[in-house]
Amino acid sequence: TPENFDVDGGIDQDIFDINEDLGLDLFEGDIKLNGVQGR
Amino acid sequence: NSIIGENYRWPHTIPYVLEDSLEMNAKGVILNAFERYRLKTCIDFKPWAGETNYISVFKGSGCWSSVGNMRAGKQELSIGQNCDRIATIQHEFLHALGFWHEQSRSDRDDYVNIIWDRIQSGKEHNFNTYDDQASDTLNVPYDYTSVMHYSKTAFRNGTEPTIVTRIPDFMDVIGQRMDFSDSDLLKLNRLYNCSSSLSFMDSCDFELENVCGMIQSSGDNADWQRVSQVPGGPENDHSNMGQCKGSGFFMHFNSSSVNVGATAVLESRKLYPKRGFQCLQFYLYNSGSENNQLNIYIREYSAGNENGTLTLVEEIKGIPLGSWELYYVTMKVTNKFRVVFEGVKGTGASSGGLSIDDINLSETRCPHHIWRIRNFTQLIGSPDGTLYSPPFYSPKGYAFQIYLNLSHPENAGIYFHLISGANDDQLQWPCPWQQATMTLLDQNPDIRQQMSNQRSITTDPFMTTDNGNYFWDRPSKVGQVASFPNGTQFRRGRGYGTSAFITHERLKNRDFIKGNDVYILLTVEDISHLNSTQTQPVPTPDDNTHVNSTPGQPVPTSTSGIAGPCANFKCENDGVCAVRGGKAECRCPSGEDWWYLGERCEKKGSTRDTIIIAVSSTAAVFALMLIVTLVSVYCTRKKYRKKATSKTADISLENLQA
Repeated sequence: TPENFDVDGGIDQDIFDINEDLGLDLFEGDIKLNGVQGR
Repeated sequence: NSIIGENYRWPHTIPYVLEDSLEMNAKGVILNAFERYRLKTCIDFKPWAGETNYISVFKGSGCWSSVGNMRAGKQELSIGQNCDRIATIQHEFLHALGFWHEQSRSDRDDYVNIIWDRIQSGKEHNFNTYDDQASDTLNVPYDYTSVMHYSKTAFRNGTEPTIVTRIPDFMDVIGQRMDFSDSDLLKLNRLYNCSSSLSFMDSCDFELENVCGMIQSSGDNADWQRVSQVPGGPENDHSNMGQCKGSGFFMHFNSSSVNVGATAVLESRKLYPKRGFQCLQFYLYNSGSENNQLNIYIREYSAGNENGTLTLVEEIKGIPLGSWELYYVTMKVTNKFRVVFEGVKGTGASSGGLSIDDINLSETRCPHHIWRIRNFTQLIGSPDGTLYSPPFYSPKGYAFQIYLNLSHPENAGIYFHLISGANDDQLQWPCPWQQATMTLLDQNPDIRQQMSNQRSITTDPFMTTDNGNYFWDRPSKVGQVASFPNGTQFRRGRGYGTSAFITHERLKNRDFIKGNDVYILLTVEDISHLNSTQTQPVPTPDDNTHVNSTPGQPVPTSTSGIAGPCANFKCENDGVCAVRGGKAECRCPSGEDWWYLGERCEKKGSTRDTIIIAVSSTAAVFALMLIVTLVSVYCTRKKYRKKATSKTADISLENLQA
């Protein structure tokens, strides 16, 4: 077993990478828009 | 880059709920993120107490938020798996506070090029710009260093960057996830009209002649001098490290010219605490005797005590010679006070003396330990760049060690290890819910501009390894044999951390490395109290949450359900007891055209009654007016009739006489 446990699994993921890997299709990667704000 | 519209603003203190679904580490990191807001902005956070609108932080899928205050009551903000990094949380809360991403500004094409054919198909809309009718840049220039900026790899379909900065030097700066940038703070403080922060108190780099309002004491043997170098050392100050000619000042106590035991005292200006706990951070240089000493006092002023009471807080001895050293001093002051620095000349030869620079005082918690790494630069990317820290103890008594791996060509990794220690027999195993926070300090002289890089991990006592052991069991049981540099053997548990703590590129940025020194600040705190559900809210008195009871429905006599003023206070007619200003009072039920009123809702009112009362009082007033009018007409007529008859009589008399 490896000497150290890497909570990031060895990759440096940004917010948008994390959300994309989860299959989320949020506005600009991490914004939850309400109807009014439709940019 | 903020959303336009006052309705999107939150109050300066934002109510929040940390939902049970959150991971323990995430809860601790969220609270640390709040501390960064409290230090650098006027935004504060408080547990939800029934206010109409609040932010519910929960473990959803991914990391996301709405932009601005939706005024929808409970507003969700998701901190899902792998989102438990402090800058990610700061980023999502900046969305909630009303900020879009930086590169969607209307003027972004002046500063970055978007390479459209490198964007994943269907994701192009994530690179739209928005005109200044939709978002407001708050008169702040484009900010490559914003924590709200995409990184160069955002939504790329291959290995080439989707964003290319027009100034090449910023290519590896965009997308930083360390802390607020200066412009982030400028925008936030402008958007919310911030005039002060909750926990910042003072910062001094002695560049101005007024030395931040510090005063020399009269009851000592020597004064501190504001100088830019000392023959016996230091050659330059800590703020600028000699990089700026004509600036770079610090305070120096020349101990070579005084007797042993002589003192030099420097006091801060008067400071006014709000939170009752403080952390003092400063750099100290000793070029005199190794027995020179620096004593830190508090001069606290209370009512009727004009001169203040001097209390010794810390004696700093054994100050290493010949280099700037970072020190932290924890304080607990609740009244107006000054911080007092007393240099004392020690025995032994002394060519120079003591020097102080880059003082910062804030109402925050000091780190528990400092790991100073000297001659750092040559370790980056080197096979020798694998370092273990000295052993430390957490406040609960757990022994631990940090492993820093700089040997990887691009990224620095950092890991937390439990190690065998003197208290192990008295401690709980597996180690439960201790959160280790490891901070690479940005040694900027002003704490408000420090963009330190921080990661936290939490020991989960239920975590197991593939061989069935508990990961956080006692190191003497599950650890491996290791040795300290002096040969002493001990047991080291497995490391837990990240191989992507910071890139070497960013590590060379800012003031992480200063004087070839790097500081890793360490805090290990027990967060097991976060395991319980956040206490349920009691409706705030100024809140408009009515508890309209439907007649016949059982209604609690007290909305909070907590014994207190309402315990013995009964409301009639289904009234509900609520606490306002510590006193019990009844919230009376009401319907379409009826309501109860009175101290205990004992009276009933209705629209019909009101109308009747209104009509009858109008009629009464009208009748009264009529009577008054009639009477006054009658009297007036009577009066004139009298006059008329009396005149006729007068005329007849005259005629008689005539």
